[in-house]
Amino acid sequence: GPIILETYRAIADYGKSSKYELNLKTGDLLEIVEKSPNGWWFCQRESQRGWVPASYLEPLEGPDEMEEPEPNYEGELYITTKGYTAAEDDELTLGPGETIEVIHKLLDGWWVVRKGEQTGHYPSMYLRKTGEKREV
Amino acid sequence: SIKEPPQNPPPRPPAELRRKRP
Repeated sequence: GPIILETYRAIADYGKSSKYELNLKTGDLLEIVEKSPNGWWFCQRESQRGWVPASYLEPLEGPDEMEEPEPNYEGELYITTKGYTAAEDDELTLGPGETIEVIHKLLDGWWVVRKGEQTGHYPSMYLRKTGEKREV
Repeated sequence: SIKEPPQNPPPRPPAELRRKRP
């Protein structure tokens, strides 16, 4: 049968920052081709195709029902592959090669991570799973 | 190629639209 793609609606205007992205106008309807865990979704709108930030989209049916995974307060061990300097109050600043615990894998690509006493958002594209079990 | 996602982290949602956070 035909492949039915999910339709999402843009909740804000977005101006693309690199080629292969799409500009968005509030209310635009897009079909989702691929949901990357780094928060960039590959979408199509009429004849155009390109990447869009997932945080600017909501499902057309049931806007409050994003299929977001539950938080895992035990944490999953990941290593930062790249440093990032917090630009917002709720983000963490980390260098490359730091081991952290991922608590919540948000669809917008900004995962909630824990490092010691600190908790905040970090770009998932700068994280790699360690494959180790957390020490209890 | 076009199938490769951008190499920079996606923007955070506009503050007033930010979804509920833990």
